Amino acid sequence: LRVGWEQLLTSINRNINEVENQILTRDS
Amino acid sequence: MPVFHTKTIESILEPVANQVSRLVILHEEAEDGNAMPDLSRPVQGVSIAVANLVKVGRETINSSDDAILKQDMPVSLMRVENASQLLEEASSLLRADPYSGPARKKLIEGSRGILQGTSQLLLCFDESEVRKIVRECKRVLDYLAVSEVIDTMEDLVQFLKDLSPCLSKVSREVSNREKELTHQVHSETLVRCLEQVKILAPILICSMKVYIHIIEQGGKGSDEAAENRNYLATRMTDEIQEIIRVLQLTTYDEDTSE
Repeated sequence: LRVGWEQLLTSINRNINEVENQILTRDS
Repeated sequence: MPVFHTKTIESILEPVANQVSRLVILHEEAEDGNAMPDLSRPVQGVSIAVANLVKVGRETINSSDDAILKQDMPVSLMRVENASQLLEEASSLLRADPYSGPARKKLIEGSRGILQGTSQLLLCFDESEVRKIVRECKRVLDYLAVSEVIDTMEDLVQFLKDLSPCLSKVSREVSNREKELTHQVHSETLVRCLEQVKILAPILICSMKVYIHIIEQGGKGSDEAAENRNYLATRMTDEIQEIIRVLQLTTYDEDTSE
C-alpha cells in the first residue's frame, strides 16, 4: 500500500501536468 | 466500448483511473489497519501541480471567447482544487496518526476528485475544440446556401475563393479529429462523410458552371440545371450536417446515436 499510494500520487502529479500541457498546447 | 472518447484524454486519464480503482480495492481488502506511510512529499507535489493547473486554467478562461467554456471550466478547476485540499488534509492527518481511518477516506476521495476534476476539465476543453470545428462546418453550410443565387461566372469565382479555404480547413480539422476518436463507428462516419464532401464539391462547382452557361445562352434547360445544382448542394449540406452531429457525440451518447 505504501508504494501504491506514492505511485498513485506521482501519477496524479504527472496527470495534472499533462492536462496543463494539453491546455497550453491547444490554447496557443 | 471505450470509456474516454478521445485518444488524448484516454492516454492521460486511463492509467490514473486504473491506479485509483486498484488502490480503492486494496484499501477495501486491507481494513486490518496497517500503518500508512508519510505522504507529505507526493501530496505537496500534487498541490503544486494543481496550483499551476488552476493558474493556466484561469488564464485560458480569461482569454477565451467561448461562453460555454467560460461557464464550465471554473467548476472543474474548483473540483480539482477541492480534491487537492482533501489530499492535504489526509496527509496532515496521517502525519499525526498513520492508522487514521478518516485520512484513508480523504485520500481515496481526493484521488477520485482529482481524476473526476481533470476528466471534466479535459472534456470541457475538448468540447470547446469541437465547437471551433463545428463553427467552420457551419460556415461551409452558409456558403452552400448561397450556391442557389450564383448566376454569373464572376460570382462563381468569388464563391470558389470563399468556399475553398473554408472547405480545406474543415477537411483538415475533421480528418485530425477522426484520428483522435476512440469510438470506431463515429470515426468511420466522419471519414465516410468527409469523403463524400470531397467527391461532391467539384461536382457541385461543375453543376453551378453548367447552370451559368445555360443562363448565359438563353436559359433553355435552366430548371433542370438548377435542380441538379440544388440536389448536389443539398447532398453536401446533409453530409456536413452529419459531420456536425457526429463531432458532437461522445461515447456517453452511444445509446442515442445508433
